[in-house]
Amino acid sequence: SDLEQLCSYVNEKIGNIKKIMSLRNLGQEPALKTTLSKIGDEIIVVNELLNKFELEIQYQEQTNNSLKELCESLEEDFKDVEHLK
Amino acid sequence: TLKDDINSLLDKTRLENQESTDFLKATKILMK
Amino acid sequence: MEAEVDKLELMFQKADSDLDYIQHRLEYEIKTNHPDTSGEKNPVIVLKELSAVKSRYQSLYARFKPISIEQKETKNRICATLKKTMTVIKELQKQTDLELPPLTEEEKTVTEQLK
Repeated sequence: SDLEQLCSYVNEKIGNIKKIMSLRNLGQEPALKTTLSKIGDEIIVVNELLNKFELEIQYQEQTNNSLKELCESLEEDFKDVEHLK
Repeated sequence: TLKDDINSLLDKTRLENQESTDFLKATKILMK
Repeated sequence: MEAEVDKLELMFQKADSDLDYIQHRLEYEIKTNHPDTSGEKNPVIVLKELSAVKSRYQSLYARFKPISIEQKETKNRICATLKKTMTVIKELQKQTDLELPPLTEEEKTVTEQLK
C-alpha cells in the first residue's frame, strides 16, 4: 500500500500540473477570461454558503449538548420514579 | 453541483435544527 | 537488493522535486502573464481557492454527519425514557389512588407532538 500511496501522490501532482497547463493559455481568449472571473465569483458565493453551513453546524452541536443533558436528567427522573415504585 | 450539494445540506441542517429546537421545548414542557 | 531500493528511492525523490519545479515554474509563468488586475485573479489562485473550498466542504460535512446521527439517537432515548416514566407514574397513580391534575392543553399538544 505504501507503493500505491506513492503512486497516487505522484499522480495527484501530475494531475495538478496538467490542470495548470490547461490554464496556461488562458489570457488569450477573452471568453475564457470571463469564465475564470465567473468561477471566481462562484467561489465567493460558495464560501458564503459554507459560512452559513458552519454556523448551522455550530448551532447543531449546541442543540446536541442540550439534548444530551436533558436525556441524562430524564433518566435520573426515571430512576427516582422507579425507586418510588 | 458543489453549490447545489451545499444548498441542499444547508436546508437539511436547518430543518433538523428547527425540529430539535421544537423537540427540546416540547420535552421541557412535559418535564415541568 | 538494498542498492536497487536506494536507487529507486532516489528516482522517486528526483521525480518529486522535478514535478515541484515544473508546477512552480508554470505558476510563475502564469502569474507573470496574467498580473492581478483589479478584480481579476490569476488562474492559479482561482484553482487553489477552488480546491480549498472543496476540502472545506468535505471537512464540514465530516463534522455534520456524526452529530446528525447522534442527535437522532439522543431523541429516541429521550422518547423511550419519557414513555417509561409516564408508564410508571400511571402505575403509581393506581397504587396510591392519587389523583394527578389532568394534562394541560399545552402538555397534551406536546405529548402528541413527541409521539
